[in-house]
Amino acid sequence: RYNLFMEAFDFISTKIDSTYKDLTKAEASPLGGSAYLTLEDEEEPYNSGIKYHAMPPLKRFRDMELLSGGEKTVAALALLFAIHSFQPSPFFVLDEVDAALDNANIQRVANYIVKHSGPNFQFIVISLKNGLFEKSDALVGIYREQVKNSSKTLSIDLREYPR
Amino acid sequence: RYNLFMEAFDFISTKIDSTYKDLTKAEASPLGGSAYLTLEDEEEPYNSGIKYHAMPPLKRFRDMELLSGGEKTVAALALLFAIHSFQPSPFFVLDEVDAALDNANIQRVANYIVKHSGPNFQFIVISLKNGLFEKSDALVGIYREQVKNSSKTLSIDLREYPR
Amino acid sequence: GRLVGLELHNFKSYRGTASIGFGSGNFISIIGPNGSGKSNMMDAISFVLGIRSSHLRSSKLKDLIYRGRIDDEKYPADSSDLEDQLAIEDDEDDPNNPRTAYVEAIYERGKDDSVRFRRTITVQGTSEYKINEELVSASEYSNVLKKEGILIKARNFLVFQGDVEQIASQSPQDLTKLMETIS
Amino acid sequence: GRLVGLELHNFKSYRGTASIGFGSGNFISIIGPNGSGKSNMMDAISFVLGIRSSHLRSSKLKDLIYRGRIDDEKYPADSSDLEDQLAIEDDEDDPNNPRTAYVEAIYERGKDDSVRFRRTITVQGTSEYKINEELVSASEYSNVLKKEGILIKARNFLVFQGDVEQIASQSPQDLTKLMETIS
Ligand SMILES: Nc1ncnc2c1ncn2[C@@H]1O[C@H](COP(=O)(O)OP(=O)(O)OP(=O)(O)O)[C@@H](O)[C@H]1O
Ligand SMILES: Nc1ncnc2c1ncn2[C@@H]1O[C@H](COP(=O)(O)OP(=O)(O)OP(=O)(O)O)[C@@H](O)[C@H]1O
Ligand SMILES: [Mg+2]
Ligand SMILES: [Mg+2]
Repeated sequence: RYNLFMEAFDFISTKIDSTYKDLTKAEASPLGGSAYLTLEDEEEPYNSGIKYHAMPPLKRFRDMELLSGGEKTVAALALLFAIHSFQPSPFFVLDEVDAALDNANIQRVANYIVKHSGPNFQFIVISLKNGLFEKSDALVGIYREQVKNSSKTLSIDLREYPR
Repeated sequence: RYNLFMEAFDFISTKIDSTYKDLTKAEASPLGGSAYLTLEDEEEPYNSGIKYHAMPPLKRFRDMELLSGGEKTVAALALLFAIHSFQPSPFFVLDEVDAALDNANIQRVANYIVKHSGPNFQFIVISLKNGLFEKSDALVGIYREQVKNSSKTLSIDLREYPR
Repeated sequence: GRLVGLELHNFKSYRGTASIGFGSGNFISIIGPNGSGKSNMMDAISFVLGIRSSHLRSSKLKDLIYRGRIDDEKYPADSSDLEDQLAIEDDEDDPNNPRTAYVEAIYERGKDDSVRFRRTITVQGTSEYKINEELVSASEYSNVLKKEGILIKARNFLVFQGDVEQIASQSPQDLTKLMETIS
Repeated sequence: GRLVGLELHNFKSYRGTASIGFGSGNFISIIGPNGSGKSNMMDAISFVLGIRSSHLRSSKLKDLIYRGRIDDEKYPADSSDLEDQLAIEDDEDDPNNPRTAYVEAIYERGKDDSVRFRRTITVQGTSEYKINEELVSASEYSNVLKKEGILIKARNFLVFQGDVEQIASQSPQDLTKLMETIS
C-alpha cells in the first residue's frame, strides 16, 4: 500500500511543475510559474493529507486561497493533467472550465490541448468562448428545437475548412 | 413583524415576474419567461421558507435545480434586482456574474443595466467579456506593475469616445 | 482508445433518439446557447460510464428520462395526486412522456475493434447494463471500463460545470483519497 | 447618493496609495487580466463598508495588508519561528511589509454634499472607523451607512466572484432570512 501510494505521488509531483509551467509560460515570464506537492506525514502518507502549492509567474504567494479565480482554474487544470499522466484515461470531458479565464489564459489552455490531444488522449470540451473552441478538430453544435421541445445536435469537422 | 414581512414579500413578488421578463425577452419569445415566489407557511411566513420558481421562455420546468448554469444566473439576477426595488441600496457591485452567460444573455443583462443605472442606482461591474463592459459609462483598468509587485489602476470615460 | 459516437434515447432534454458522431477528431468542442443541452450531453457521457445520478443534478434515475410539455392544466407538475399520476402513466405511448431511456457509447479500442456500452433506465426506474447488446452486471461493466483506463470511482477525467476551481483548493485529505483511488 | 471615488492604502495587492475616481458615470466596469487585482478592489469596497474579513478570502485582518516580495530565503513564508517574526516586524519602514492599511470611500449624498468613510487596520490588527476624519464607533459607522440605504447585514447588493448561481438555488430558509433582514 505504501509503495503503490508513493509510486503515484512521486510520479505526479515530478510532473506537476512542468505541466504548470506549460500552462503559465508567457512572453513576460518565459519560465512560467512553479507548482509542487507536499506530504503532511512522510511515514503514513495515505492517512494524512497532500498539500498542493502553485505560484503564478512573478508572484510570491504560495497559499492557494490567495490566488484569484483565473489563477485557481489554471492551477486546477495543471493538477488534473499531471494526475492524468500517471493514470491515463482515454478521454477528458471538461464543462466550461474556461469561465473564469482571460483571453491570454484561454489561448494557453487551447494550445496545451491542441499539443497534447491524440488518439489515446481525447478532449471533449464544452465552451462558450470562441478563443477555445475555434482551435478544435470538430464541433458539436447543440440547439433547442422549440416545436418538439427537444435538444438537437449538428456536427462539423473544422479540419475541412481553411483556418 | 408579520406586517413588515408581508409588505416586503408582496412588493417583491409582484416585481419578480416583470424583472425576469425584462431579462429574458427575446425575438423568439417576446413575452419572456415567468417567475414567482411562494410561501411555505402563510400563517407565520417568517418562520418558514420562501420558494423561488423561474421558468425560462418556452420551457416547462419550474424546478430550479433543472435549470442550466446560464439560466440560473439570469434567474439570480432577476431576484437580486427585484429585491433591490423594495430596499434600494445606492450601488451594486457584481464580480464576474457573466461567467456562465452566452452572448445573447450578456446583451440582455448589459441592456438592463444601461436602462436602470442612474444617479441613485450605480452599477460597478467586474467583467472579462467585452459584450458587457463596452456598454459602460466608464472603465477602470487594472494591471500589475511587475517591478514594484503592485496592482495599478487607470480610469477612462467611455462617453468621450464615439461608440 | 477513443469515444467515436454516442446515442441518446429520451435522455434529459433529448427527445426520441439522437445520434452524435465525433468523427476522427481528438479535440472536440460542444457549443450552443444557454439551456440548449450541452451539460445534459456531458451527463449522458457520465451516465453511460456508470456515474451515480446524484452527480447528474437529479435525485432519482427517473428524472433523467425526457419529460416533454406536460400540460400544466391537465397534470399540475407538482401534483402528487394518485389519479393524476396514474393518468400520466396510462399515456404510455405519449412521446412527451416516455417511460424508459438509454445512452449508448461507441468506443474504439483500436483499429476495427469497437465496443458498444449501453446503460438503460428501465420502467421500474433501475439501471440495466449491456456491452455489445449483451446484458451484464454492473460490476462486470465497470471492470471492462477499468481495463480501458476509465476509473469511475476516481472520476478524475470528468470536470462538471462550476467545479474546476475547487479542484485546486480541495482539502489535503481529498487529494490523498484521490491519490489512493488511482494508485 | 453614489460612490465617487476610492483610496486604497497598502490594501491587498495595492502597494502604497492608489486613488480611483469613478467620475460621473453610473455604470462602471472594472477590467483587467487574471490575477491583476479586480476582486481585491471589490474586497476594498466591501471592507470599507464594514464587511467581516472572512468574506474577503482571508482569515484575519492582517492578511488584508499588502505583503510585497518576502525574500523566501530570509524569512521562509511559513516560518512560525519567533526570531524571524521579530525580524520582519523590525523592518518597520520596509514598503514591502507595511504594518497598517486603510481604505477610504468618497460618497456623494447629493450635490456638493459628500462624505468620506475610512476604515483602517491598526498595527494591533484591529479595525478603526472614521467619518470625515473623525473617529467613530463601529455601530455609529454602520448607522450612518444604513441611513444611506447601505445594509451591511443583508449584503444583497454585493455579489462576490463565483456566488451568483447559488443565489437562485439558495434554500427557502435563506431566502426568508434575507427577506427578514431587509423588512
Ligand atoms: N428530464 C428532462 N426532460 C426534459 N428537459 C430536461 C430534463 N432535464 C433537464 N431538462 C432541461 O435541460 C435544460 C438544461 O440543459 P443544460 O444544463 O444541458 O444546458 P446547457 O447547454 O449546459 O446551458 P449553459 O450554457 O447555461 O450551462 C433545462 O432548461 C431543462 O429544462
Ligand atoms: N495581502 C496581499 N498582499 C499582496 N498581494 C496580495 C495580497 N492578497 C492577495 N494578493 C494577490 O492578489 C492576487 C489576486 O487578485 P484578485 O483576486 O483581485 O485577481 P482578479 O483580478 O480578480 O483575477 P481573476 O480575473 O482571475 O478573478 C493574487 O495573485 C495574490 O497574490
Ligand atoms: Mg451547462
Ligand atoms: Mg476575480
